[in-house]
Amino acid sequence: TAIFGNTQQRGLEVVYDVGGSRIGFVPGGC
Amino acid sequence: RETIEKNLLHHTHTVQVSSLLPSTTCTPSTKDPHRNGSSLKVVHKHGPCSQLNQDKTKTPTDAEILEQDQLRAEFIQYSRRSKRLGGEFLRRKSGSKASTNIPANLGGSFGTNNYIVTVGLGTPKRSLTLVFDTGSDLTWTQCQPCAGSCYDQNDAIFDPSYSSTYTNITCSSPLCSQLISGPGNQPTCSSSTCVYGVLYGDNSFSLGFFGKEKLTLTAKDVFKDFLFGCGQYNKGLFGATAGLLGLGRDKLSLVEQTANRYGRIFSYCLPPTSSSTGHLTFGKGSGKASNTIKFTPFSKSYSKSSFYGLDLLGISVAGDKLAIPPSVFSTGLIIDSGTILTYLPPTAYNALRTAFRQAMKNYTMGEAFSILDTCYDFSNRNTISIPKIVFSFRGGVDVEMDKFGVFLVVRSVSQVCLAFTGNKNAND
Repeated sequence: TAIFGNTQQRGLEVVYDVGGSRIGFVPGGC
Repeated sequence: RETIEKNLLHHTHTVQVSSLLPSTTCTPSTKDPHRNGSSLKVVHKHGPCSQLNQDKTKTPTDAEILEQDQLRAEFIQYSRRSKRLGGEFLRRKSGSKASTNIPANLGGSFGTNNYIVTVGLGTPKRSLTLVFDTGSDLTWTQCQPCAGSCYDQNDAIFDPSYSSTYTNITCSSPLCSQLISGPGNQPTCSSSTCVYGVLYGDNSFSLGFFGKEKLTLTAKDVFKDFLFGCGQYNKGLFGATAGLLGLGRDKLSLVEQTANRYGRIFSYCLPPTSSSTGHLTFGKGSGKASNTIKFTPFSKSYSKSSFYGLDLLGISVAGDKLAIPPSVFSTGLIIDSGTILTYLPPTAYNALRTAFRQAMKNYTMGEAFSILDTCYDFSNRNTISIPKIVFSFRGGVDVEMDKFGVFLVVRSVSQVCLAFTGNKNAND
C-alpha cells in the first residue's frame, strides 16, 4: 500500500465525493 | 534553444528559496471559499496561524515527527491487510502497559497529524480545536472529569455535565455496537454506559464514554445528535489539540453522520505553508467553483475498508514517465490527510529518486535526514528549479504536485529534503 501524504496534497484542492465513489483534484485550486 | 527553454519552463517549478521557509506571521489565504457557509478554516498545528499554545506541550523534534509518521504509515499498511494483523502489529510495537488493556483499532499515529480545525460542541457551545483526519473515523475529544487522565490542551476540556444536550449511549443501544466497525474495537460497558477505546499506531490512545451531543460546524451547520467519544483517559502525541475529527468512510465518521445534509461530499485545501490558511468545506459547494477538477474513482481494492483508496498507474518527473512496471502499483494507494510523507513501493521510489536527482544534478546535495535520503543544500541560492512531479491515476487523471508539495525543510535551507520515501517491503 502506497500512501499519498499531506505534503503532496498542499496546494491541491482535494474533493471527496464519497457517494459517487470518487476523489477529485484541482491543481492550483488553493 | 527556444524549445529546450520552453520544455524546461513547462516541466519545472521556479521557487524562491526563502519561500520554502516558514514565516513567523500568518498570511490568510485569499482563496478561502466560504462559498456556502459550510467551510472551516484549516491551519497548520505548529504555524503562526494556529491559536494553540505550543508552550503547553513538548513539540516533537523533526526526527521524532518522521518516526511517528513512519509508524502511522506502517500501521495503515498492516491494517490494510487485515484487522487481525493490525492488532498483532500493535502488540509487537507496543511496550506500554496501557496498550495491553485496550483493544487495537485501525487508526494511526497522531503526532504527525498537522492540520487542525475549530468546531463547537454542546449547549452552550464550547470551541474545540481538533485534528482532522481522513485516515480514521471516530471523532473524540477529551472530557471532564478525566477519570483516567487527560493531556494538556489549549481549549478548556469539554465537560458534558455543563451541557444540556449531552447524552450517554447505553450498552444495549445498537449505536454502541457500531463501534466495532468504526474504531474496530469491541466496546465495553461501565454502569450501563457504552465505553469506546481507540489505540493508535504510536501507542497514543483515547478511552471514554460513547455519547451524543450537539455539534456546531458553522452557525448554519448544527447537528443535534452527533455521535462522538467523550475521552476520559487520553495519552499520546496529540499536541495541544482537544482531540480528533474523523473523516473516514465508516458509519461513525463525520462524513456519514452528516450525509443527509452534505450528501457525503467534502473538500479541503491544506495550507501550502505553515504560515497560511486553508479550508475544510462540506457539501455540494465543494470544488464546484473550478472547471479544472479531475475525478478518479475509488479503488475497488479498498471497497471494504474505511480508507480512501485510489489506483495509481504511473509517475512522471520533469515530463518523463518513469519506467515502473504496472504490477508495482497493484498493492494500491491510500490518500490520507494525517500522514506527512508519500510512501511508495521500493521500486517506484527508487525510480522517482533517480529521476529527481538527475533533474537536480546541478544543485549541491545536503545531508540525509532520518528516512529522507534526498536532501539539498540551497544555502547559496536565491531561486531554484524543481522538476514537476505528476501522479497518474485511473481515469486519465494526471495530478501535478504543487511547488510546495515536493520538499520538507528540515532545519534550514541547507537541508531541504524530497518529501517522499520508500516502503520497507514491496508488499507493504
